[in-house]
Amino acid sequence: SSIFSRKDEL
Amino acid sequence: MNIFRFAGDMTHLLSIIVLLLKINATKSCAGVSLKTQELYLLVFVTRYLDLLYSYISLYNTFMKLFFICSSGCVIWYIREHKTVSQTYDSAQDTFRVLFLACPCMILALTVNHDFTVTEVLWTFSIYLEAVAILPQLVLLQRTKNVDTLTGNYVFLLGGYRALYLLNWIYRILTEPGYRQWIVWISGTIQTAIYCDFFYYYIKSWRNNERLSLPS
Repeated sequence: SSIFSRKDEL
Repeated sequence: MNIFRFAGDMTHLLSIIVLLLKINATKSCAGVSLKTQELYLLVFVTRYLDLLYSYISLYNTFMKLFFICSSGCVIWYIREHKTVSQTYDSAQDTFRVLFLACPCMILALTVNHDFTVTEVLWTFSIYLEAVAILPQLVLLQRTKNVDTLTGNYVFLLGGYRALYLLNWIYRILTEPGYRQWIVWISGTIQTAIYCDFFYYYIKSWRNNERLSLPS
């Protein structure tokens, strides 16, 4: 999974 | 972004606004655990370090800053405000938070996606958030009559977590390859901790009586 999806949640 | 996650973030935002309104309107923090608020600030500070080095969206940045500032504001009210600080019941708010923080840090150092400072701190914040509500729930059990706004605050916090569970189910179904085991397991445990409170909250709401948790 891209770094984007990993940390896009609060 | 999906509707469950957006609703969850808005519920979380609303819970903090309800808490700030309660404290500001009644000039009292009776029934509010300072320890839980301090744990939440620690959760936000250790989780949102990426504010310093990565930009995801205006929404993401705004919400992170709001959560950090608002929890800092609640702590200031309880510790410093001349009137509100008098109503803080430190004799009842005695949960040993180190018993929560230390195991979370040890677990973060052993079970994480990547052994780097920011990743371990982020993982620590995920584990800590799961148990951060415990001092507040213990305090609610001790202070017999829970005022409505404090009860609503905890209920909204639980609601935000429940919506996040739906968000993860939605993302698993729609995003092949989306995997967040640490967040999923920790978040499920966190939501489970609220079940007991949900039961008594809904019971008191249906019987139209004051919320009181059995000790």
